[in-house]
Amino acid sequence: MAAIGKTKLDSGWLAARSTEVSLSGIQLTTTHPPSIGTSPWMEAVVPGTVLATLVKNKVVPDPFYGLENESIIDIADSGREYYTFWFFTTFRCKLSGTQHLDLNFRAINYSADVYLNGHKTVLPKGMFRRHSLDVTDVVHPDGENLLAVLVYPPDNPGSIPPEGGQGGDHEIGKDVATQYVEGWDWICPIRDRNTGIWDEVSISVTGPVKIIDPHLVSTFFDNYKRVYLHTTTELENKSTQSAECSLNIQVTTELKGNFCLV
Amino acid sequence: EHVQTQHLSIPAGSRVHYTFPELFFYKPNLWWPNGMGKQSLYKVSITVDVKGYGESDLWGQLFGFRKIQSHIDTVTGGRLFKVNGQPIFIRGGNWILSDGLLRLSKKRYKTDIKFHADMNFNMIRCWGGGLAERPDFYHYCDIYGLLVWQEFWITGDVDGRGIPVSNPDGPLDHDLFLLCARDTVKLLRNHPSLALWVGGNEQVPPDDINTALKNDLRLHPHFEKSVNESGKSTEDLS
Repeated sequence: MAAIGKTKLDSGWLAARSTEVSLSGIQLTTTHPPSIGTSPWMEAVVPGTVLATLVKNKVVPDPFYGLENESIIDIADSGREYYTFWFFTTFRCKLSGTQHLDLNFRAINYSADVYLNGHKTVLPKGMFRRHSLDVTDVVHPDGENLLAVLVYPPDNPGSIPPEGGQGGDHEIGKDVATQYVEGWDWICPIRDRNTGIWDEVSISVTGPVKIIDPHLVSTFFDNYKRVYLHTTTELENKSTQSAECSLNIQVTTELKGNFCLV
Repeated sequence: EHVQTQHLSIPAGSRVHYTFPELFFYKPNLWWPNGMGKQSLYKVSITVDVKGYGESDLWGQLFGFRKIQSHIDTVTGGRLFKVNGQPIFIRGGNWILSDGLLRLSKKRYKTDIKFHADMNFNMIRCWGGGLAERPDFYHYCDIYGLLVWQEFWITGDVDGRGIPVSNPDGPLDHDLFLLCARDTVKLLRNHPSLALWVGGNEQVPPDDINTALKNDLRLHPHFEKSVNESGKSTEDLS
C-alpha cells in the first residue's frame, strides 16, 4: 500500500529530439524504453527547458556567455519540430485496491502528449496551467511504470528582426506564454522560447476522496483582536460508492525546535 | 481550539465544494511585511478520512493572518497600501525571473528574495513579460516579508503599444488566457505575501479579459460584509 501524499519525479529523466527518435510514444513506454547512453537520448533537466537540457549536455554553449547565443539556431530558422522534444522517465508505485494515483504537471510550455505504459493523453495548450491525470487504471501496481512526454513549443514562436527590439516581432503574444523569450532590452532571444516541462512533475496517492485547491481567507474585527479563518475546499469522490467523510482542519504554529502549539 | 472535524457524505463519482464553519482566533500573531513586524506563519493542515478506508488525502500550507488594502490616491494618482490597517511606504524592486532558461531552484529563490529583504525592500513586482511566479518564490516572500505585485501575461510592447503595433486584442485565445489566469490564482492565492494582481505591464488587457479578471478577483460578497463590519468596528473601536 503506497503512502498517501505527493512524490516528485525530478530525477532520472532522459530527453531526445523528436526528429531523431523513430519510435512512437507507445513503443517507448512498452517494448522499447530508452536508456541513458543510447543515442540520441541524453540526461534531461526536469523541471527545466529543452535549451537547459542541451546546455547541460554541452550540445550547445551557454547562451548567456559572450555572443554564444548567436551560435544557437533560433526556432524561427530551425522550425518548431527542431525544439519538439521527448522527455522520458520511470517510476514505481505500489497501490492497494482502493487507492488512486494522479500524475501532475504544474506547468508545461506549451503543449504535450503524455504516454504512460502505452496509454496516450493529450495535455492542452497554455504555459500557465496545471495538469492532473488520474492514471490509476494504467499504472503497473508492482512494476516499473514508463512515462514519456512529447513537448511542443509555443504555437507562435515568432522571429527576431535584425534590429532585435522589445519582444522581437511580438508573435509570441498570440499565445498564453511568457513574452520576454523573443528578446528584450535586458536579455537576448531564447532560442527554444522556453519549451519544456518547466515546473514540478509529481505523482500523488489518495484514497477514494481527494482534496482539491483549498482556499483560506481571514477576516478581522475589533482592531485585529477577533479574527476568523474561513476555509473552502473542493473534494472529489473517485469511487463508485457514496463516501462518508470526516474532514479535519488543524492550525498550528511552529514553535522553535520540534514543539508545536495546537 | 484550532482543530475542527466536520462530517459529510459525497456521492459516488462527484466533486463538491465544502466550507468549514469559520475558526475563531483571539489576537493571533499577525503577518507583517519586511520592516513592519514579524512574518508570523501558521501551518494549516486539512485531512479527509473515509469511513471504511481511513485517511484518504492530506493538504498543508503555511498561512499568515494579514489584511492588505490598496487604493488609488486621488491627489497623487499613486496606489496607497495598508497592511493590517497600517499605511506602508512601498520600497520595491522589479522582478523578471530567476534564470532565462527557467533553471528555477529553491536555493536561488531563497538567496534572491532574502537579498531583497536585506536591501530593506518590502515589495517585489513580477513583470508581465516574465512568469506567474512559482509557489517556491511565494514561499520565501512569505518567510522574508516581501509583498508581491503579480502581473498577468500582457505587456505594452507586445500587446498593442509596441513598435510595430501588434496584437491589439492580446492573445488569440481569450478563453485559454482566462483558464490559465484562474488556475494560477488557485495555485497562489493562499500565500500571505500575494498583495496585488495586475492585468499587465504598461497595458490594460483586452476589455473582455480585463472585465473577467476584475470580476473573478473581487472579494467574495461573504467577506465583503465582514470587511465592512471590521472596517467600521475597527475604526470605531480603535
